[in-house]
Amino acid sequence: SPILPSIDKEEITMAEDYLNKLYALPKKASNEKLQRSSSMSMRLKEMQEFFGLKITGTLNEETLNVMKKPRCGVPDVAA
Amino acid sequence: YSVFPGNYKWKKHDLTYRIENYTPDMSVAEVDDSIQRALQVWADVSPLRFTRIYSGVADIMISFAVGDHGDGYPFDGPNGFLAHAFPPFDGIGGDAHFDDDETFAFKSYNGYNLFLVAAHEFGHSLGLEHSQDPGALMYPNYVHRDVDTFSLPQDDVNGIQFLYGPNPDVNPDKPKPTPPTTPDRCDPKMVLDAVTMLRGEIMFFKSRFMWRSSPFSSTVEQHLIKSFWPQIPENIDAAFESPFDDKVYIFKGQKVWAIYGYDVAQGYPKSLSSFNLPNKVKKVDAVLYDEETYKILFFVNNKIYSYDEQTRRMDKGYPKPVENVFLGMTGKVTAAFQFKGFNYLFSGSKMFEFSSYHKKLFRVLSNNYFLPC
Repeated sequence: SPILPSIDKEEITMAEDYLNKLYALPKKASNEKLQRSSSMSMRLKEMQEFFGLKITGTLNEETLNVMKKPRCGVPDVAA
Repeated sequence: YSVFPGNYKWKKHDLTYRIENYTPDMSVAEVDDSIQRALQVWADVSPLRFTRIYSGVADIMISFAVGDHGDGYPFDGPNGFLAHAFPPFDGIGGDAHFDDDETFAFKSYNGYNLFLVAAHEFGHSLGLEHSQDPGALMYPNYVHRDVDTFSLPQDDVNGIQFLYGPNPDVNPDKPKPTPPTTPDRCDPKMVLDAVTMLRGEIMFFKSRFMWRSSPFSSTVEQHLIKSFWPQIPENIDAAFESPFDDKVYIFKGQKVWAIYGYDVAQGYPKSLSSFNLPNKVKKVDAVLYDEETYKILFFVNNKIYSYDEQTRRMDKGYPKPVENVFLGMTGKVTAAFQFKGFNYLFSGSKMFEFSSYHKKLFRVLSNNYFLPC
């Protein structure tokens, strides 16, 4: 799973919203759990690479800290 | 730098802008000034020129809005997304929207500086995408900078000149200051300002930046110092961590700041004399905290002052020549830290490794030994 157990639901929702708006993570339309988690993992890797974080594909505290920073609303990857 | 795919750029150099409404956070004059200076940043280094209009449709329409404001990209309340802008094309292209659920500020720290946010958004309005360079104005995260000394970073200059070329009106007799660049940790000639531990990580300071290196992972993150501690100066002289009080002390000139996590401790900056250093000492070159003896070693030119953290007194018999304490250390020490029982003294682009107990020289390494390329 791309999400560590220690991350709470609210943070997961925030992360999904971040990746949806800024890294073109598809919306919840796909209800295939496995497909969804691989897509999220891929987008997480893109975001971690962009910010020079350790590229793990998992939602960890370091990645969450960057997601929580105030920023510009334009996507980081060409939408 | 990065540009929008598909050649999104203005086909003309003379652009118009219009401020449609205002935020209650600032006076009209402050908003006008911030917007004008934010556009001037780009005009200074390119052929682009901006003219303000007060009615009709401008190339760059500027407005403050909250929540869903009809462009398909609703704002999200305080913090989070501060603003957004559209690349050059007809209609909404070039327009910049600012989230008025934020608190915008003209000069001070309490709020997001409108000039900085606007200058970034106008980069998008002109065709630039986000940059991965943490020192760039087009870096996506908001970073507070000193707006009085602001100068467009080189990465952004390269981006806008890739799209539009340089400013043809530069007066060769009055060249602009060279834009600030982002230091490269792989540069073999780089000289670090300071190095310190910080809760198990190693922090390397250089000009406006710091690198964070965790001994347990291979990644090294680079950040603007002010993205962590807006009040801390750039180009610092020295730094050390005191596990005793869980603080990192930052030195620049005769001033000392104390950092506790993300916060700057109350009552700082203090003067060097708070460490019992004599008044004749105007600056320190490096500081090393010895975890075995609780001594703080201040390197001043080629001398060492030893301060006992427990008694809060300077030890007798100091200052001593550096070479008498660290045999073989002849150059000026520019940074120092202790890690896993070894003392690391930086001089120029070299790092000298001493055993902390015997103070014997073990190895001479390159100064990015802990900053893998």
